[in-house]
Formats: sequence, structure tokens, C-alpha cells
Amino acid sequence: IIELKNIFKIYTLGKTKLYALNGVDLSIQKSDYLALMGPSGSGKSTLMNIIGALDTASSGTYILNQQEINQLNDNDLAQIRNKEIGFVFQSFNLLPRMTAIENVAIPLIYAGISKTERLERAEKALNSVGLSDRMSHKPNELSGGQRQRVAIARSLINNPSIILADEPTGNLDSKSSADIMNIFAEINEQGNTVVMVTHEEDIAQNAKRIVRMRDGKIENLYENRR
Amino acid sequence: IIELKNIFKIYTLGKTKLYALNGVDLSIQKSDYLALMGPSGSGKSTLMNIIGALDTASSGTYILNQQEINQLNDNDLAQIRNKEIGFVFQSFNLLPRMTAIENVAIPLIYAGISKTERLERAEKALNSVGLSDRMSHKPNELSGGQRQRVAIARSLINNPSIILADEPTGNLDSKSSADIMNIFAEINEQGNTVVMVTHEEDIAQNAKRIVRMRDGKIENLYENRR
Ligand SMILES: Nc1ncnc2c1ncn2[C@@H]1O[C@H](COP(=O)(O)OP(=O)(O)OP(=O)(O)O)[C@@H](O)[C@H]1O
Ligand SMILES: Nc1ncnc2c1ncn2[C@@H]1O[C@H](COP(=O)(O)OP(=O)(O)OP(=O)(O)O)[C@@H](O)[C@H]1O
Ligand SMILES: [Mg+2]
Ligand SMILES: [Mg+2]
Repeated sequence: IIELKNIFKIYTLGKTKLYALNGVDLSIQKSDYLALMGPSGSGKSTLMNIIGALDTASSGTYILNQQEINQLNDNDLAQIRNKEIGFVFQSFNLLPRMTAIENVAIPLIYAGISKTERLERAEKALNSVGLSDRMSHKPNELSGGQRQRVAIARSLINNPSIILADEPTGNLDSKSSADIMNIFAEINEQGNTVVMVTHEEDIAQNAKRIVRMRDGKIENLYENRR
Repeated sequence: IIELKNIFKIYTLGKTKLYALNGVDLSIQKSDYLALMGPSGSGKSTLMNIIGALDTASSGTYILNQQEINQLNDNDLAQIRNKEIGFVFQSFNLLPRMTAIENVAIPLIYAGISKTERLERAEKALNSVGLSDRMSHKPNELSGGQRQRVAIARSLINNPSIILADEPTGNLDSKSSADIMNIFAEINEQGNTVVMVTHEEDIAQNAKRIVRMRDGKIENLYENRR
């Protein structure tokens, strides 16, 4: 369902060109569970942003669910981002002046859900990540790992068919990490696709396949025998 | 050099009182190397902020280098924060409109160092964390792990005698993490004190002592036999 061919992402700073992605080919099937690993700065977040339709490649093709992404108009793209894809950002990107429950409910506004149902579903999502007693806290009244879990809850709220999680356990202790891995396993067993960036080998072991990047390219890709 | 006795940190939200720190006693000697671990929300960052004189306790005493912290005036506190203590924040706290080298040089402005020397020293610090080719990038032109390394470089620039690092390798791959652990080991061998929050057992193994927190209290504390 995700087909990336010869993807380049080039930044121009003054006279230098920086190849954040330097010719990436990647195929992801429905209900795949991929761990994306690699050194700091190797292009993982850049690749995730392109897969998530949050950024466009400088060149190459991206076919998502049989549609060429750069042929779609803004409305179609927004629809995909909101309904098909759940994104957990490496730096969470929570709205600072809204509470945890309000932050989690935001994707449902776009989906046209009533306020009562939005808050009910947001409460349920926060419960599933262990934050039922932090719902009315704003981000600056939460710990780092609590903010990360709010971001995870928000990504799940629309029941997306593709979860893209960039370092979802980077600030979590082993128990909280295990809870998140259980959630992702469950989502994947229901037929959804999970792509997760991680720098921790133990976390990567939860995936079906492990893809390693280096210097803007995919270095190797192997099945994860568990 | 760090003596915390019966430290409480209480937040009042509406009618509820939240005990982020619920009676903490901790002694840290000169050239100690402590790893602080515990579940998400257990009070690690709150404790670090109090040790770093960035926040004040609701009650209890904190003696730093034989001085009771809440007896000091603002000037003395600012001096300590700038010259004695290097702080790596869990969320980095870089200034978005300045480049990496400018961000790293900031603590030296307060110290009254000339601009030429500031940029020289900042360049050296960025070099030590592997970012010599990213000096003129702004934070939004850097990867998550690169921002983390800029925050680490900034904390070291004044050669502080106490390093407080909150999840310094949360976004780093194994090679970058190893580089940071080597830097901390070196600083510690020179007689400086390191306190590091981490959720990764391998990273904690670099420390001399491991302190575990739970629900705002210290649960146990043991020597790390390496
Ligand atoms: N301003 C605030 N108002 C209310 N509660 C707060 C505030 N700041 C923090 N808290 C609460 O205090 C507790 C301790 O927070 P702290 O950031 O110290 O946790 P932590 O151990 O660093 O967690 P993590 O591993 O997730 O970073 C958390 O449960 C958090 O919700
Ligand atoms: N706007 C930009 N302008 C210039 N260079 C950029 C920009 N954004 C990212 N980069 C560079 O692109 C490279 C890839 O960045 P990316 O965020 O994808 O890395 P990453 O693999 O996610 O790293 P990390 O593990 O540290 O999060 C980095 O070297 C970074 O410096
Ligand atoms: Mg990244
Ligand atoms: Mg914390």
C-alpha cells in the first residue's frame, strides 16, 4: 500500500546541497509492521514525513493505496492525513494552550464528530495509554513521557489504517513502553500497518521487519525472526 | 556537594494537590556519577529542576556547596546556574531563531567572554558531539538527535562542575549515545559531578550509582558494580 521509488529530498543552504534522502526505494504491504532504524541524521524523520504526506519529495514517486500522492489535490491530501494516517511526531507537537483531552480530540473535529462523542473517545484513548488522571493537564503540566503518550493517543483516535510513529518510546520507562508496544501489536493484528522509528533494538524486535538507513539511503532490510 | 532533605514539590490544580515530589532525601558527593531512573511521571525532571536551581521546592532544604539555596539572592543563583551547572533539558529548549553554534555560545555571553572566543569554543563543543558540519543550521534544520546533541554541547561550554542531563540519549542511536557516554565519563574523571536521568538500563550502567524513583519518592539506591 506504500510504494516509494527513487525518493530524493534535497535541502539547499546557501551554495551547498544537502541530500537528506538520497534515492530511497521502499515497499510496505498492508498490515506490515516495520521498524526503521539508523544513525542520528540518516533521514528517518524525513522519510516518515514524506510517507505521512506531511512533506513532499524533491523527486521520485510515492504511491499510496494505488494513488500517486503528488497528483492529489490539497483536500484529498488533508483527508488522507486525517483519516487514513495517524502520526506520532518525534517532538510530539501538542498545542500548548489545550489540555490533554482537548489535544487528543482535535483530529475528530475535522472528521465532523460531535463534541460529546469527541471527548468520550479522547477519554478512552487517554485511558489506554495510562493517562486517565491527567486529562485536564496542559502540556507544561505533564512530564516528558506523559506528553509523548498524549501524542500517541492523539494518533490513534481516528482509527487510522496506517500508524507512523517517530521514536514513540524515546521518553518512556520499560512499563510504559511495553504498554505502547501492546497497543501497536493489537492495531497491527487488526490488519493495520505500523511504521515505527526507534533507536532501541529491544523495541525494534516487536516489528515484523527491520529497515536500516544510513546517509539518506536504505542500507539493508530484513525479516525479523522472533 | 548536593544535599537534599525532605524535599516536597506540590502542584495545586483546582481542589486537588499533586505531590510531584513527596519527601525526597538525596546526597550527592563531588565527582559522583548518578543515574536517576523511574517510571514516567515519577518526578525525575522535577527533581532535576530543583537540583539545577531552575525551580524551587515547596518545602525541605537544599544545600549546594555548603550554601542553603533558598537563602541566595537572584544574582547568586544566576551565577550558579551559569557557571557551576550545565543542564541538558528533556525537551532541549534551543532558541529557534539562532543557529547551532549561536545556541551553544549563549552561556558564554553571560560569562563575559569575547565574541571570537565564544564562537571558537562553541565550534569545539559542537565538534566533540559530531556536529561540525551542522554549525550554521537552525533547530528546525536539524534532526531530533542533532538538536539533542546541540543541547548537550551547550551544557558543557562553561566547563561546569555539575552536569545535569535529563534523558541525554533519548533520541540517539547507539554510536551517538556511546560518544555522549564517553564525554560524560571524561568529565567525571576530571572530578566533576554527573547526574543523568535515563530510562535505558544500558545507559544507566555507565554511572557509579543508580537511584530509582517512584511516585515522587526515592525507592532505592545502589552502587553499580561494573
Ligand atoms: N505544572 C504542573 N502542574 C501539575 N502537575 C505537574 C506539573 N508539572 C509536572 N506535573 C506532574 O508531576 C509529575 C512528575 O513530573 P516529572 O516531569 O518530574 O516526571 P518524570 O519522572 O520526569 O517523567 P518522564 O519520565 O515522563 O519524563 C507528573 O505526574 C506530572 O504530571
Ligand atoms: N530544513 C532542513 N534544512 C537543511 N537540512 C535539514 C533540514 N531538515 C533536516 N535536515 C538534515 O537532514 C538530515 C536528516 O534529518 P532527519 O530528521 O530525517 O534525521 P533522523 O534520521 O530522523 O535523525 P534522528 O535520529 O537524529 O532523529 C539531517 O542531517 C538534518 O541535519
Ligand atoms: Mg528523527
Ligand atoms: Mg522527565
